Amino acid sequence: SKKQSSLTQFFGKT
Amino acid sequence: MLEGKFEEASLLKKIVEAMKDCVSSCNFNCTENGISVQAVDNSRVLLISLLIEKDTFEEYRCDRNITLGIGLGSFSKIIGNGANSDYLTIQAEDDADTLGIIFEDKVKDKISEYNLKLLDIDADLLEVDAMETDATITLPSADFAKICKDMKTLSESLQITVTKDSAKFQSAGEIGSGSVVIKPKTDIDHPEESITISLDKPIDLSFGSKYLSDIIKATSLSQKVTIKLTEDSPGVFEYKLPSGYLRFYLAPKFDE
Repeated sequence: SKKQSSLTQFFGKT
Repeated sequence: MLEGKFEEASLLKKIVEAMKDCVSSCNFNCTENGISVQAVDNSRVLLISLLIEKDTFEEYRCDRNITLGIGLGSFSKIIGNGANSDYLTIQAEDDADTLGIIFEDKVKDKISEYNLKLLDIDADLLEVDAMETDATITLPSADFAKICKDMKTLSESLQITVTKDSAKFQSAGEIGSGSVVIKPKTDIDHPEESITISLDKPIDLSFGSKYLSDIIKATSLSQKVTIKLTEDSPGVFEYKLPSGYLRFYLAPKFDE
């Protein structure tokens, strides 16, 4: 099965 | 002071309907150029980026930048009270704690006014830079919605693979598997039915079906959807507005 990634892995916080 | 008049209430209704199941509340940032929103769902998997440019409005003024914290469920209830064809004006004073919402019936001499209490929302934003794109697919939004719904019956993941001349959507689960392949097509008589695929690198990405179900709630906003994919990166799903866009960034699923 596949694991859901999070947007915070790709985009930094402002 | 902010004042924005929509030619038809239906546009704002569709925008709010497309957002409200993903995020419960968000800040609407109003400037002289228009209104923008960035909001992330609780699980931080799906990000909404909305831009309603000034030209979308029949009339628009915003003297000073204003941030309006809006509960989308409540907003949806109030704007649901107007007819789709009504003029809809949103209005807020600087430092206001309510948003005025005015409907004008175009035939009857009838004006309805509502006030929505604004919220103080402390949202942490994500830095979404312009991303490189390996593959771009544009297809009828209704076709994309049907693919997502059909594949969701099979699995909680949808795999999208793109090669030079086709895009394949597939799902496999306990009851079986399925796939839909689309190819580029130019329809001169019905340009909204055209499909384009442009590719720099082949793509193989998987996305959560439940998030795609949220994204396709924007289908009524635009006849087309543009999907921008890059290997190992979030997918971008864009619905164009008459002037502006509603964009979703969806984090992919990876093999464990």
